[in-house]
Amino acid sequence: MLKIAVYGKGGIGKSTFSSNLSAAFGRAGKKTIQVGCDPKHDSTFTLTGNLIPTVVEVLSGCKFKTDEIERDEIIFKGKFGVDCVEAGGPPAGAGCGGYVVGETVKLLEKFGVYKDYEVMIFDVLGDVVCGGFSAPLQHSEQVIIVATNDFDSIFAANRIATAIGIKQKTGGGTLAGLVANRASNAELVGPYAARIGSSVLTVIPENDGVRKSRLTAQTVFEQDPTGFIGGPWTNLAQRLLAGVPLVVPTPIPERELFSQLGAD
Amino acid sequence: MLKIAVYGKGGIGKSTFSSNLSAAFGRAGKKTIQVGCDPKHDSTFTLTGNLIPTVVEVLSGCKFKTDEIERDEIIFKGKFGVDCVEAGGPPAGAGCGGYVVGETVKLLEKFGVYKDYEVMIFDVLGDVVCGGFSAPLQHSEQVIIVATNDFDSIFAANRIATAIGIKQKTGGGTLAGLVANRASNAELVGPYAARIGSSVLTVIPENDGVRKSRLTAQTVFEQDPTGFIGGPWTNLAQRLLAGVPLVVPTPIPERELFSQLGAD
Ligand SMILES: Nc1ncnc2c1ncn2[C@@H]1O[C@H](COP(=O)(O)OP(=O)(O)O)[C@@H](O)[C@H]1O
Ligand SMILES: Nc1ncnc2c1ncn2[C@@H]1O[C@H](COP(=O)(O)OP(=O)(O)O)[C@@H](O)[C@H]1O
Ligand code: SF4
Ligand SMILES: [Mg+2]
Ligand SMILES: [Mg+2]
Repeated sequence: MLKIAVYGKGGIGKSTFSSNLSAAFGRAGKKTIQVGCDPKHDSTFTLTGNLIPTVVEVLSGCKFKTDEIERDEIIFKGKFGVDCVEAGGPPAGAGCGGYVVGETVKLLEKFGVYKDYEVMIFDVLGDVVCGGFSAPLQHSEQVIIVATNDFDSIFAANRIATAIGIKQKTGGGTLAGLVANRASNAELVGPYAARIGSSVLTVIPENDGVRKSRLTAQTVFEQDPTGFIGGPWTNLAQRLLAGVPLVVPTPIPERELFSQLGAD
Repeated sequence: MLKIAVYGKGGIGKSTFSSNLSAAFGRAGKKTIQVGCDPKHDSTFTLTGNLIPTVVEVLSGCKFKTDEIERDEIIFKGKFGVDCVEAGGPPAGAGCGGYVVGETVKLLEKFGVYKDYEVMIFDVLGDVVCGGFSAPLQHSEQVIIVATNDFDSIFAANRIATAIGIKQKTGGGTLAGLVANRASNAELVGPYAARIGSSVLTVIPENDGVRKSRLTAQTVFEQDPTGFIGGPWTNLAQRLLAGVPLVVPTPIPERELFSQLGAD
């Protein structure tokens, strides 16, 4: 089983990347589940065509007694045979933002989900890798960081790399690589990935159809049935199935990152 | 004393906005302190010209015994008479990301900082408004949310508005308004602000000098000594000193936000 955690700063394109990757695995006949771990709870929107009920909504409906929750209350069928889950998040300002992500990971374990799927993808907010937001690191074998050629997304990637280094000591996943999204090349992401001992898995260009996917609720494979636009995802799914090198990254000291990348 | 908390999603321009606002208050002769509350610890970079030592660095140096810390170990002099503090953040993956922000707010209270300044600005990461990241809400009277005309920053603004509603019940600050940054108008921010019972304080255009300020370490008032580019900040500082209406916002149900703002 491939257990993948996708991290990156908010708005960088994690959900878009994850959904199209899940779809690519589904099209390759692999039984796949995608778990959205962002309070924004729209990770699986293009796979289901709507905003599915979140774990936090279901938990609130039964006064947070996880024993009372059935599997089909939180796992929904999506396109290409991909099953979908959305953790959601407690309202901002109340409790720990990552709490529900941690609970979701535990619930899936309780349902024995790990043995039912060939691919599992966690799509996680990476601005703070603390509390429940770091739980998916513990339950995955490989991590993909989505960034672009700008300071903020690489700074967030460096913090995620730090968290990977810490969590892998207790069995957490290691780094498969970085994805440069909405980019024509990897001019900043590439040197950074190499510097931390990793590499760029793929570069995904800016694409207008993808930009509107939150409105059209389509994956790249529906937007372009020829599979051309979906190329980067189909190719990456094949490579991940074949196995890519996994490393424990060596993050760059933050102050050095500033002097190297300073301004966009 | 004006106690202002500036919130917004990561990378939206909170620090740029805060530093120029602090500079505008300083130029108006008001004794001002700016407190960076983002693990990125670059909030006051254009005010000091460098990355000042963070509270977390100072705390780690004395095994987190806050009693041993002196005021001048964490408060540094910046331009225009603005004093600067950076909370910093624990390494990602270790403990609560917001912990240090909470500790910083407590330390400043211990030093009696609240009575020494006429203006205090907290610059806070707004992706998750939980743990210590919500502490500045408790210690401020008014909140300014920085957004732009896109879905992600408005979704984050809505979560921040939710947190304001919760924290104001125990004495937390209320909403002064939203700022549309890197925008030529407030076409999405405006209707959203009105919808939650607030308004747009100012629209700040995209500006190349501002974009490079992380490299040049300059506020707008050094880039343009005529004060023209700094106009929005000078004007807003005056209005905040005169007093703007403060409201308890009524956030929009999240699913409604999706149907209204769906795609960029
Ligand atoms: N390669 C791309 N080209 C164009 N738009 C993109 C691309 N990747 C993501 N987007 C757009 O960026 C926005 C944020 O993407 P999303 O996947 O929701 O980010 P995240 O999950 O990291 O918050 C969405 O509107 C999405 O359509
Ligand atoms: N009005 C603007 N015009 C151009 N660039 C801007 C503007 N506001 C912010 N920026 C740039 O955006 C980047 C992120 O801004 P920053 O203030 O660091 O965001 P935050 O503090 O919210 O993470 C910086 O490179 C900054 O120079
Ligand atoms: S651990 Fe992280 S997610 Fe939880 S309260 Fe602290 S800052 Fe928020
Ligand atoms: Mg997402
Ligand atoms: Mg900042």
